[in-house]
Amino acid sequence: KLGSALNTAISKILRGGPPDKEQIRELKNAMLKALLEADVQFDLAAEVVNEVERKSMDKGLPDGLSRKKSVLSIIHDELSKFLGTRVYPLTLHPDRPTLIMLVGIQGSGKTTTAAKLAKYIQKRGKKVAVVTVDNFRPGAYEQLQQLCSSIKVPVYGDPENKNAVKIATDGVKKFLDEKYNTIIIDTAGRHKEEKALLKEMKELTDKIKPDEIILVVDGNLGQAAHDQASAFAEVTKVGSVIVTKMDGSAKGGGSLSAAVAANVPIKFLADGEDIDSLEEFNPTSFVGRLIG
Amino acid sequence: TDFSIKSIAKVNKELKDILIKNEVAVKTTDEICKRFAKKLSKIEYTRFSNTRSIVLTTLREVLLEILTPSQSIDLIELVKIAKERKNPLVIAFFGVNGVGKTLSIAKIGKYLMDNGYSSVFAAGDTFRAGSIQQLQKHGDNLNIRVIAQNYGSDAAAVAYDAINHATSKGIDVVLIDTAGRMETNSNLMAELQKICKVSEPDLKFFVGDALTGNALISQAKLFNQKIGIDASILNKIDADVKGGAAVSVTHISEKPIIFLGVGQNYEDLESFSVEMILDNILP
Ligand SMILES: Nc1nc2c(ncn2[C@@H]2O[C@H](COP(=O)(O)OP(=O)(O)OP(=O)(O)O)[C@@H](O)[C@H]2O)c(=O)[nH]1
Ligand SMILES: Nc1nc2c(ncn2[C@@H]2O[C@H](COP(=O)(O)OP(=O)(O)OP(=O)(O)O)[C@@H](O)[C@H]2O)c(=O)[nH]1
Ligand SMILES: [Mg+2]
Ligand SMILES: [Mg+2]
Repeated sequence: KLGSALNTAISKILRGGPPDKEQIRELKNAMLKALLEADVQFDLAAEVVNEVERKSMDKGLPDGLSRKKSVLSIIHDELSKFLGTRVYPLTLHPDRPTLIMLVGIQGSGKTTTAAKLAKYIQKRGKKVAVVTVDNFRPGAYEQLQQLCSSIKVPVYGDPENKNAVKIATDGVKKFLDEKYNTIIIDTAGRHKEEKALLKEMKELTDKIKPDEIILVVDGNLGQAAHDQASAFAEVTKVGSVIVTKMDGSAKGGGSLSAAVAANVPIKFLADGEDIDSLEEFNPTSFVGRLIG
Repeated sequence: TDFSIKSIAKVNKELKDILIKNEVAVKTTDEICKRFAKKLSKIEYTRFSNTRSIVLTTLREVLLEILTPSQSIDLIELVKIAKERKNPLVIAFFGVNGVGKTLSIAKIGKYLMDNGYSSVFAAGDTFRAGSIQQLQKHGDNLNIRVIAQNYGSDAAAVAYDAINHATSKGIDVVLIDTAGRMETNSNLMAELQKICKVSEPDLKFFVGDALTGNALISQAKLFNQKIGIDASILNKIDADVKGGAAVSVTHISEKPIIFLGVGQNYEDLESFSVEMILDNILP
């Protein structure tokens, strides 16, 4: 629906002969507006628009309908460049245990994603277990237990323990002893202003040394997403992003900006609450939806 | 002298950038720029005028108009009125997933208690894993009773249960928790309509996340259209939010923001202040 606004603008602007200065300005404004409405961070959106102008001026636009097609494909390419044009799969060690840690802002969908990821990995023949080090949110342990019971994945938690690092080391040790080869660690929500919680996240990653740290990002996030993600990436070595709640009306530009800010690929998209709603990320369809 | 079309357009372009960077949704930004240009075009100034202060004053007027759409809601006043007519004040909380509905209920339960009023929580999220235990633990922490049934039970029935309990026990307020739901999911929106039809809340509070981008427009629009919003609560303001979401949600719902969530503790609840948002956005 948003894409149709961009589509209409492009069609109108490129109707006649080669576009004049005024038409180019109009086109840039329409593109910028579409990207901002899709929640792409302001500077990134401006960068994309300038690049599209430069590229379409460089090779000169073809006439008629193919002109509109080439502008759209340039926009598509510029956005895809941010995401990497290939698929980045989740790496699981074939010969030794893999530790995955989920971090992110409060309510982004970490706990729900932990269960989804556990099922996804279990389907690939791994023996999966989940540890929750969230000792703050009431009912966090019960939530994860209930989510994982349907897939018979064991959950370790110790909500009474004030030390998240201790819960993590105890849980990981227990599951390694029991020969689980993939352990997912769910953490409490935190944002960039909560310095003590950022410090806790750093301690967790330093002590546990996860093979992959995944930043879980709510697909509804707007302009704030970019700087929040930078802050996470500054504190700890974020390896990838999982975007959640893409079954809403959001276009996902915030999560794209988060991935750019952390300089990591998006590996999965979640588009629903149930445990099967997790798909491997496809940059082409994501960008297609972003610009409609 | 009038402001020229060209100078208004120039200021408007700068204004648009400022608003977007302050997290105001695009649709709301367009509306603000439109109203701002209209007001500015009607202003006459002399060579002694401070045009910069005229621009800032005009902008402040437009933002103030949008941020104070209607009668502000004084919760304590409404509780007093309900007490006088010997009925509990019933409040339903709704919004998309993960915005802080459940924690907001706990915070407001505490706020009411601090003001000498009793409340009961209705565990109306009978769907999500751990939702009932989460609310029950908040209730235990605050010594506030939670009315719940089993997972999978009818949320409207739980709300009805809680209202009967409050009426018979003389409890002042019923706070109804509901499951998070995407505003675009028509089945879930129909379920929420049923909950409200059965419980007939005196107040319907839309709960939003201050970090939300343009989706907030669709959320506010559809929840208002299908359910009706009496006031909004915006959470996670403490995440270094610029405040634009407050402008967007008020613009679309045309209803006031009653509370801001500024942290994860029970006392992290602030009554909405227009000045706080204006100070953030205005240069
Ligand atoms: N519609 C939809 N809801 C989702 C999705 N992922 C998670 N949710 C819901 O979002 C809400 C928050 O999810 P949680 O898993 O509790 O989020 P969290 O990051 O663990 O939250 P904290 O631990 O409090 O930081 C819940 O209602 C989930 O069911 C999704 O892809 N789509
Ligand atoms: N920093 C901060 N965190 C908040 C605020 N309000 C809520 N949270 C956190 O956000 C997360 C989600 O809160 P919930 O109360 O479970 O949200 P919800 O809307 O009930 O979620 P669902 O029922 O799953 O849709 C929890 O980790 C809360 O502690 C706030 O104002 N500031
Ligand atoms: Mg969680
Ligand atoms: Mg809840």
